[in-house]
Amino acid sequence: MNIFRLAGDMTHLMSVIVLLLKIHTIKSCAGISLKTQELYALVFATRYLDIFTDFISLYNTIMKLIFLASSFSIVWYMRQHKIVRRSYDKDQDTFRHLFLILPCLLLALFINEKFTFKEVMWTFSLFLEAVAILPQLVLLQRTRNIDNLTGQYVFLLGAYRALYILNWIYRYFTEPHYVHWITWISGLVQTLLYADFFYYYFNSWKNNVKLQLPA
Amino acid sequence: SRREISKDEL
Repeated sequence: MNIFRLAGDMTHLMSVIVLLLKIHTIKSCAGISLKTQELYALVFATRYLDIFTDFISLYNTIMKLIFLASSFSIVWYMRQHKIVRRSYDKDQDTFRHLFLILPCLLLALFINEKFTFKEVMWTFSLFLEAVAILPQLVLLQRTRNIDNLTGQYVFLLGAYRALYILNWIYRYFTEPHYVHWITWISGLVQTLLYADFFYYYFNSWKNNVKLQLPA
Repeated sequence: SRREISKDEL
């Protein structure tokens, strides 16, 4: 464990806590894409299949449980909670899951470290995580405005990915034969997807104006 | 196992 990875995990944890708090306290999910949240729940479900078979560390297991619980409870809130679900903008959040799930599944069948169910599911979850934010970014473009909690949520998610890249660089130089191209490339793609959002977020923060994404 | 080492990240 290095400082970059710990900071990355904590930032990731913060992003889901910010989101849960937003939904729980103001009983609203306006501006949040349910599609993205469902994809994240699928990412964690397919990545943490080994939660009960391969024990790595108490930290690892606890964090996996937190991510699974938070992602599924966010989906539950947005789908089932009688007040929250009313603020869900299903007419704007129309990104089709399958356009992301199928290509990631096919890619994982061809590009993986070992052709076993767990390994293919793990690789699928990596590719899916890289693109899971797309429905959220599309929704933000459509609604044109972004309330600061949603902005913080996407910002924290991007920061977690950037910290993970620093973690991989650190591990590459400090651990012999620590090489994971699949992880690195999908992680890089994911971080680049945030880059444009960061650009607008930083500019709005610098000019102290409300964050507006271009059409 | 090999899996544990390479899959220690969240």
